[in-house]
Amino acid sequence: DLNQRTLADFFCTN
Amino acid sequence: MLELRLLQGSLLKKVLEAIKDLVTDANFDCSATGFSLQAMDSSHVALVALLLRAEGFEHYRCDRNLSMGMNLNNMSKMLKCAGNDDIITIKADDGGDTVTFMFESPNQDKISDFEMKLMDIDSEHLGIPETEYEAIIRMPSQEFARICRDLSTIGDTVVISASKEGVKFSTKGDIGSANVVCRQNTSVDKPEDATVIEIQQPVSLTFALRYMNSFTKATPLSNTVTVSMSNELPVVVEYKIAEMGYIRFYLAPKIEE
Repeated sequence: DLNQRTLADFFCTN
Repeated sequence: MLELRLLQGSLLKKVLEAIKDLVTDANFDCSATGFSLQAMDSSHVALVALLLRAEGFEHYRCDRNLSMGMNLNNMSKMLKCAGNDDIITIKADDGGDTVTFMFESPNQDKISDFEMKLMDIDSEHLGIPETEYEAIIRMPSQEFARICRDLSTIGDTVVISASKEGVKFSTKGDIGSANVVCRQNTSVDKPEDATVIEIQQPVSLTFALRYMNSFTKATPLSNTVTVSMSNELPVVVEYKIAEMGYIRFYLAPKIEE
């Protein structure tokens, strides 16, 4: 099954 | 003191229409570089980044960096009161709690000002690294919008697969499945009608179609759209805003557990 990722999984918080 | 005069006021109206359904509240940041925004949707799956460069404004005064929190639905209501040919000026005082939108008709016979309350918004700012994308597709923005709209009548997700042969958009749903293949096509009369595919290596990613459809609300801003992808990374869907900057949408993929 496919899971929807969030952007925090890829980009860091400033 | 902030005063930004935009001769082509319709651009700002179009920008708001492009983002107001994705993002409810956002901070507009004003600096010597330009007028910008970075905001995520409530589920943190999609992000919009807007830049309107200072040089694109007829008059641009920004004495110090300013961040103005706005409700985009309310801002859209105000901008809808501007005519499509109106000149729009954004004004604010340092430390003030309002922003004023002034609309001037082209022959200067009608001048309106609308004052909107600002709001405090805690927004997370993401650092987005510069990335060399493995696949970059440039195509007519209306064609991209058409494909997203068509596929969303069949399924909820789209698989975008890019290879040297072309780019394939696929979906599946209860009633069946669909595939749309676009091949590179540069033999067109107008450059904006071309489909150009630059591939370092084949890429295949899955995305929720409802976000893609939301991004296509930016279609009136540009004749072309650029879709940049790398395996296992968010896609970037970019609409260039002529002479001024861009609106970029980032969307996290769906990935197998």
